[in-house]
Amino acid sequence: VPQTCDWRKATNIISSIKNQGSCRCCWAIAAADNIQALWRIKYHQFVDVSVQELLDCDRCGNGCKGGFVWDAYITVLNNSGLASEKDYPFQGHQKPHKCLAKKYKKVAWIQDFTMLSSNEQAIARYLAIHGPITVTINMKLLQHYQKGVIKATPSSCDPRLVDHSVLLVGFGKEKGGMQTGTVLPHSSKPRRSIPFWILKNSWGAQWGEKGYFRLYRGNNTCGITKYPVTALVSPPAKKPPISCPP
Amino acid sequence: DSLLTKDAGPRPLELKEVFKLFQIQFNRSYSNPAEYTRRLGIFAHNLAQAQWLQREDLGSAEFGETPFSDLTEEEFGQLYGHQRALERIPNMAKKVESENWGES
Repeated sequence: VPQTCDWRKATNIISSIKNQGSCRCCWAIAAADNIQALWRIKYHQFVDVSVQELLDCDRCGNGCKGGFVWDAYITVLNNSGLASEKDYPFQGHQKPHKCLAKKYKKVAWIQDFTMLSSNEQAIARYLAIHGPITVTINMKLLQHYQKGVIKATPSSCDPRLVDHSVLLVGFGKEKGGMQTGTVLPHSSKPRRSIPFWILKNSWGAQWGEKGYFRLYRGNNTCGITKYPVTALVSPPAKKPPISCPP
Repeated sequence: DSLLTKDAGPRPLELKEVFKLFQIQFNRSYSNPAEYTRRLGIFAHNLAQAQWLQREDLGSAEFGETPFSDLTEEEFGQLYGHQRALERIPNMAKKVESENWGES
């Protein structure tokens, strides 16, 4: 497992930060971003895939009322792929629309989807070799998060109550030293270096670290290891074409 | 310069001034004075909560004002979380049999 990995540094792999607005579709955005990134890594085709298709064609028909990433992958399999965002654009309406998947050419598809082990080393290895994956976390601490690495305990962020899906795009280690930024007198605790995950959220770029946030890596912070799920976008390749920039 | 007084350094911004800046930054307006007062109270509570989180966090995270600082924790969870059925969702490996066989 490399020391650091940041798929944002690879050209044209990670798309811009989306904003789900009042539509509870983090699960669809995370799955679409996962498929899009894997497609770009495997085929070097810079597709923008439709989130709205996942909402309108979801088997539960919940649209903006919430859902699960695995339902999104099942929708992609059932519809033989995803239309482009351009053809089938995100509306963010509360009630689901009729499924229009058959109307549009598919620009990306998947062979399968899989859940990874809950071992954070194994997740890091898979991420560095194959690309970004989706994870589902307890989002409780994110409401007031501004920047830095969140290191929580099960009592401050229950790892069993996961309720928000995001895209895991990398990992690294923050140098030790005093806490940066506006230091409150009692908060300047000396720190050892802090291993962290880098996650892409869907709440717009005004939130967090330009739409991203970081969680401590190594103690299942906020339940990050509970549902590590990813699409499989091509038959197992012998040698991945590119690996994650350090 | 209205914040500077001769005999002291800059005094911290009044809560209402901070809230005003929040409203401008995140384009917030409230339908009536009662709603404004209620949101101001929620905002003050959330800033205090962010300071508590800052103390409690074991990493390097910083907490404070965000686009969601005028929402209660419940409102935030309803707006942005998907349903909390996840802790009961069957393990992916298990085959889920439906009671009435043949149901799609």
